[in-house]
Amino acid sequence: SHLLEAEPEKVYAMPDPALPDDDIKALTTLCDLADRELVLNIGWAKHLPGFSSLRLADQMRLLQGAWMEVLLLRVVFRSLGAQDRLVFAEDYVMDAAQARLAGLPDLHAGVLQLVRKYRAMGLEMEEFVTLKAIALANADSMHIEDAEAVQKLQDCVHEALQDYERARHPGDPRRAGRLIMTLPLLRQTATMAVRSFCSIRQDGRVPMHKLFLELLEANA
Amino acid sequence: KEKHKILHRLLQNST
Repeated sequence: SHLLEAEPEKVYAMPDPALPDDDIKALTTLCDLADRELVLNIGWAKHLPGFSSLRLADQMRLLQGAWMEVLLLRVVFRSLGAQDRLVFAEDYVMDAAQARLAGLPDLHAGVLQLVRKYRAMGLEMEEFVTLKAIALANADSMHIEDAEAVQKLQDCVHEALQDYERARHPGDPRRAGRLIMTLPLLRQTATMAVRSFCSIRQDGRVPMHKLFLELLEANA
Repeated sequence: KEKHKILHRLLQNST
């Protein structure tokens, strides 16, 4: 229930109507949306039980390691009810043709693979918020100062997921494990996304806000 | 740390 309460509000993409409909406009819209969502996601992390009592340096490492996984998981959850489209925001839905125009066909296909996986499992809101917290605590940064405290945070969320599954899906003892086993694909897709946006940044044609740039650089 | 000043600031804000 803590995790459900901590869930951030909706964000709208609000593409600039003055820009021509090309790849630059699509990527500008996505980077701007991501930057605003990142601010919300940092606020979200601070509301996770135990996160704010971690050392500040470790809070930073976890977010620097998992920010894209958290962003993508939110897109994936929003897209569960859409047909082969990614719902970046209610006002910004992208199909395969639009993703190709934006130069992101592989990323689009990769995220859709996650969507299909979770849709087949019937991913629930409670499971989504728990997985997102596990992904954050699972960032696997090499430079965590207090690994024991981070492990404790992860154990706490993991236990919440197990409790939930025991209560809601007692006939499916493998469900919690199957959900956790989707995290490698999430990590892989997030790595692909970070690489794509790093190369977009190097091209220098798309304006990016500072927080988004800062986190891209942390992964470069 | 200087490189990550926005993240640092957002984490330190009390909201």
